[in-house]
Amino acid sequence: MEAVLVSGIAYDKDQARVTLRDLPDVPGVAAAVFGPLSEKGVLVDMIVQNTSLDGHTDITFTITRKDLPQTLEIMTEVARKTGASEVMHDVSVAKVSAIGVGMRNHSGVAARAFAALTQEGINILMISTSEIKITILIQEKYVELAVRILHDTFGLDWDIG
Amino acid sequence: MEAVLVSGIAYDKDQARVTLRDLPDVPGVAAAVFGPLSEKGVLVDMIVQNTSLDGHTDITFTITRKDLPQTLEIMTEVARKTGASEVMHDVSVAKVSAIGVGMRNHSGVAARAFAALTQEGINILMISTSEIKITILIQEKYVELAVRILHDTFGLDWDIG
Ligand SMILES: C[C@@H](O)[C@H](N)C(=O)O
Ligand SMILES: C[C@@H](O)[C@H](N)C(=O)O
Repeated sequence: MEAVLVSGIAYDKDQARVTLRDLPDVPGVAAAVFGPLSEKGVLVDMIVQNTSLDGHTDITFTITRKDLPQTLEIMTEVARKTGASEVMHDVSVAKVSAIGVGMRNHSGVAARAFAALTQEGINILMISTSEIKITILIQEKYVELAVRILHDTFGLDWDIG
Repeated sequence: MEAVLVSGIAYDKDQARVTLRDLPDVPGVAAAVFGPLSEKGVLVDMIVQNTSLDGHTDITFTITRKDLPQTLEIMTEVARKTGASEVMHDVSVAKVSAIGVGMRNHSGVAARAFAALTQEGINILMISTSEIKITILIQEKYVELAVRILHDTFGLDWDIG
């Protein structure tokens, strides 16, 4: 099936990543993290939580950079209440996404996107997917290169205008 | 802004979760995980990788249950090649998603969805989001309850036909 797998590449440089480490994996913790952010009107973009280990797991989310100072203040309190071991953040990150309606049936898209970034020595910091999109967090300094490489990999015209 | 935040709730019970623990956080590892799956035609649904710690991180992905035996065979070899400490899996999981085009501007949707699941004692096993969707992995036995609760929370009619 030669159908077009990826129809576009998107990116967003205005990203700051915030990670809460070693949260207890019990009901109520995720709500305790995002409730206060929503009350204060902080726009959350990516949210990633992976499988827990020994009853603990990390939650990471991304926000716009202007919201970082307020978010870190809120998270200091949240970490105290939930028992997270630390709050980490990183502003030198950017989000790159490969978008394609037929993607669900082609796990090859992920493999090709990851292999393309690898060939340029671009480390994948975080991954999140939906049925039609693969979103990767990388270091901001690589975003133009990553966008160009992914356009080439999937045969798309590009203009980083 | 009272616009409709969530327009639909989706779910999928045919999910098996596979986690590779303690992968080295260096370029090439994600491609080494998904390359062999794509070569063997295994359909990968969710992919989640969170922030690394001390140079290592976990990668989790979901597949359909029929693909689990073959996937575990492939992952045993991948774990050996990449240096992952173990391969874990769980077939008693299900995916639930809240979908809404306006969601990007309302981190409150995540907080409300998580709080609603919490009130029913449903533990959130994994989280992945896109601009218009929040996807949560839960234990399969709670999927009907979760779908009903989320419909109620966002004021949607529902019919688990
Ligand atoms: C870690 C967090 O997601 C927890 N499992 C919860 O349900 O809130
Ligand atoms: C862990 C894995 O994603 C690694 N960072 C890579 O780029 O392949």
